[in-house]
Amino acid sequence: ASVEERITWNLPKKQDVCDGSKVSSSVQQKLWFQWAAQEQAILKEAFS
Amino acid sequence: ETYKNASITKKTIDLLYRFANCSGLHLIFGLNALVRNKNDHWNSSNAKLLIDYCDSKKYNLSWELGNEPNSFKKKSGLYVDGSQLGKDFITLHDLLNKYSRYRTSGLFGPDIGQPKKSTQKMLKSFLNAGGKVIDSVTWHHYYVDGRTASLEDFVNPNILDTLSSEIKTMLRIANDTVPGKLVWLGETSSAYGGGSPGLSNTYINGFMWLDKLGMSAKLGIDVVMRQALFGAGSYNLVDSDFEPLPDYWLSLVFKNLVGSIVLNASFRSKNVNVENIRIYLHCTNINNPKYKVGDVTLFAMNLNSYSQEIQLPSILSGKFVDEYLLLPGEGGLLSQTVLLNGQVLKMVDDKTLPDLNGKQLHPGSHLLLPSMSFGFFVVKSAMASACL
Repeated sequence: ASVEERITWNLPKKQDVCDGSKVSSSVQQKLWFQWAAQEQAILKEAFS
Repeated sequence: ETYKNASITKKTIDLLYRFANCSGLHLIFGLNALVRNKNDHWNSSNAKLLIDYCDSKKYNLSWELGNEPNSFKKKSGLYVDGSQLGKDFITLHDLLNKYSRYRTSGLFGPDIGQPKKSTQKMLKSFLNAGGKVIDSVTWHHYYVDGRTASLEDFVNPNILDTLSSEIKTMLRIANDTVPGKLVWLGETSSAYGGGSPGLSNTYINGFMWLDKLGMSAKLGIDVVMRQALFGAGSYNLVDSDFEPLPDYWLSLVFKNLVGSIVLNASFRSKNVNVENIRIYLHCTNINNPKYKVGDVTLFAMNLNSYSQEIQLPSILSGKFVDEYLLLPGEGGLLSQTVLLNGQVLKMVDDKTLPDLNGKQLHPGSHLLLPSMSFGFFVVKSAMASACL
């Protein structure tokens, strides 16, 4: 494996952080709401 | 007047870091290089707030500064020359050095766009001024404009070959100014401007993607960062419902079978245009439990409108080969599904990827590449000395 791959494979996974606790629905909703405008801004930027 | 302030909260950083960390990805944060003092130097105070927070949370991540600085003038009206940007990177490096956690963290740049003459000049002055503090030289590459690209462009060998000259330009400049420094594709996809709707999110995009992976590795690019996993535009690996698209499956097969040691493969034929058969050869990824050291993976694509048979050289012709053949699902080249050895690739459930099963070919078999297909062929017990 390359150095970068080794770094990635060896990244410590914090199971307590990764497992179970989902992002709350209010945060999800807020992110989806923001995304509509952000997507347009990103595309405008990409086209420029 | 063009841009409004944007706030990134601690919560956003937490979500971003958690996503990367829990996905086995390494996060590289691109800092804003356009925050400047009156003397034109980069103002690091806002970055310091972020770094302070990341340090307090024990987040391990790497850093970039600025995105496509060659276009700063056009996009923001603010011109930053290469030498000044190099000094700004030294400022960032000095700042990171104050944190034990970030003293050895990665610093990559300058993430320039297409290396035209003026951009090459900027890159050279950047590397001369700040090259010593970066870990890798990064640049961005797209083959075509997403608004005007045609289906034919995605399978045009002349367009695919344009990457080669850009890579050589980048390697030459890096070698002349900062010898030994790694060169990375820091952002890349098929078509700029968000991709090409109806093309970049379909099977046909795989020709540009797989050829880029093969050619980059063969010419000595260490890392290829794909634009994008998810997001705006049409060049993403997963769609807005998080369903994998053809390039995701192609990447998954690639990651499972292709290791990082690159061998030099070539192809000869009396009957076909050799540029229409793209062939690359690596040591097999030995993280894959099905394979062992010494195995090699040949991957190839056939841009012809007819099938092509490949005969391995005699040294390999007595070996068993596992074939992984990718073809488009319903809808042909513009399909959003992919068949692996005739089976549609799809998630088993929300969290489970399918098994990728090869088809064993007996020693001496020719490798059949149908028109517009991608083939991965693992030659078992090849005992390639470079792979042992």
